[in-house]
Amino acid sequence: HHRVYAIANQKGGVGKTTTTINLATALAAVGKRVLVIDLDPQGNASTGLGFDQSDRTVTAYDVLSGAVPLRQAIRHTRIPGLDLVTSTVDLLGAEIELIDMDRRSYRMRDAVEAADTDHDFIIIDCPPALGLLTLNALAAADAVLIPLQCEFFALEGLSQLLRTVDRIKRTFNPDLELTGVVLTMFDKRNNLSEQVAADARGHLGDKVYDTVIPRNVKISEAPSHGKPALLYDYNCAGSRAYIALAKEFLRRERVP
Amino acid sequence: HHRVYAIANQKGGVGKTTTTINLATALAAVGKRVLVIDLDPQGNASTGLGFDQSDRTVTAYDVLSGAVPLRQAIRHTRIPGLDLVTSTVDLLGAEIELIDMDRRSYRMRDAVEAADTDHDFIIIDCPPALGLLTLNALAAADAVLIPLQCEFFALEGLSQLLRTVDRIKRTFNPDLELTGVVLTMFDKRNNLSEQVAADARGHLGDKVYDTVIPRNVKISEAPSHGKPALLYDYNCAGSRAYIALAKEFLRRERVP
Ligand SMILES: Nc1ncnc2c1ncn2[C@@H]1O[C@H](COP(=O)(O)OP(=O)(O)OP(=O)(O)O)[C@@H](O)[C@H]1O
Ligand SMILES: Nc1ncnc2c1ncn2[C@@H]1O[C@H](COP(=O)(O)OP(=O)(O)OP(=O)(O)O)[C@@H](O)[C@H]1O
Ligand SMILES: [Mg+2]
Ligand SMILES: [Mg+2]
Repeated sequence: HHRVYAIANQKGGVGKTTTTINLATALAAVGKRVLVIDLDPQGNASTGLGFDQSDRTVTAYDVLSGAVPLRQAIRHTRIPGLDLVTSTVDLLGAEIELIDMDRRSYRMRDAVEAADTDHDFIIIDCPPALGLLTLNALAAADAVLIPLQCEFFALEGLSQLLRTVDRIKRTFNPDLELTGVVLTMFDKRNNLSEQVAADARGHLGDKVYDTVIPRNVKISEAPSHGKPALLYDYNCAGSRAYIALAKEFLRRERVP
Repeated sequence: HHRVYAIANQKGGVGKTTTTINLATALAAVGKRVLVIDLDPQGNASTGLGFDQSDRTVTAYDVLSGAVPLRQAIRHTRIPGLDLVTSTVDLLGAEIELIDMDRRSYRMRDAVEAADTDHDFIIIDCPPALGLLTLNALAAADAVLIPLQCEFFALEGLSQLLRTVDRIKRTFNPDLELTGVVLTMFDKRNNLSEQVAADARGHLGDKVYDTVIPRNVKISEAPSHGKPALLYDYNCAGSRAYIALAKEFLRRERVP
């Protein structure tokens, strides 16, 4: 049976999509079967995995609205073992339309359970908000992984996010765990990164992953080629960090 | 009569709050009277202008819900000529509560018009979404300013945002203009920044401001001291860029 992860943080631009794409790719590279679900109307995860807008015919919107079962929305990416449910701006409409729907917060959970696919991991990329799309991801998830940019505003939002996760656990999804916090865009030339890292570890202890993702220009160049960093430049510091993250992720999951 | 600006972009982490805080401070520094309205539940603009959570008693939430008139929510900041309407996470509730309210998209517009304050400029910081909060800001605004991070994913979202602005102009606010696009976090060491800048100028011509905001660590350090970059380090490259931006902004506004 698969484990479902939501990659969430309402703070914008902290590396949710980048972590989704590159962690998923690194897990697939060690033989795991992974499904990424792009639940952000921006569709950045779909772009970063090589799908043009014109190539997104059946999307996450169709799954949430009930038009198709999840299995029908699954596409194979160019990475062996890595599948994707794409998204487009239509998903913006879902936020409004979901409000009047039955089981509006559980539609993704129901779709994932009904599909019962043979993936080892399902990883859901969330938009930078705590609305119905992120709620659907958190209700469907076994665990949430929080990318934390090493910047002051990002740290400020963390306690609000942790309270939200607690609330979701109490009201929607008692099984939801906090897998951990991954420090992203760490810049060793700048004190702020050190301070944020020390602060996060001080508050959260070993909930903060040992692996730290450095700021690395290759990571931000890769999406313009429709590729994960691991395919764009396997040996760069960014790729190596995400490979290390996947290893730590599996260790924490106690998966061989 | 004042001019109202929305600082908007659904892409996260592109510099909306940083531009709001530092443009407003630079305008106040040349004698303009400016009101910043923090319409993001993260409350980053409130933090960056020196207001702790405990110091935000009457907020943007109270204005949108109709509990208080706008004038009662206005606070003076430590910067002469710069006022603020703060925000807290309560604003998250407004997204849901506004749905059933009368004139739900115009509540900020009505509040600003009823208040008829003597500010020269009102600058509204938006959350990274195209929901009811951003809609309220765009319906209240005379013009929208779009910060564009010099990264691939940010450029990808720009056309979606421009279509949304057009739609708002047609359906909610026929006077809404696009003031322009400001390039942010430009890193001269990295080709990607040049490519994004060239691409944006190619598509939008002189709608892209001449002033480019460089990536500058002092800008990201300033919020942890509750100060705009101009107060934290007046001579850094970031502050100088925002001062130049304010001058170009006034020139484009044809204001002496
Ligand atoms: N480690 C890194 N080094 C350099 N650039 C990075 C890194 N991680 C992410 N980026 C870049 O920073 C920007 C923000 O990252 P990303 O889009 O993954 O964040 P996000 O949290 O998904 O954003 P949003 O809130 O809009 O969904 C992107 O342009 C991305 O390419
Ligand atoms: N020119 C710059 N140089 C360096 N860091 C910057 C610059 N502009 C913004 N930052 C930092 O980048 C991060 C994102 O900026 P900011 O929070 O202003 O973006 P935003 O668009 O308001 O984000 P959100 O979408 O979450 O509202 C912040 O930590 C900020 O301090
Ligand atoms: Mg994203
Ligand atoms: Mg912001």
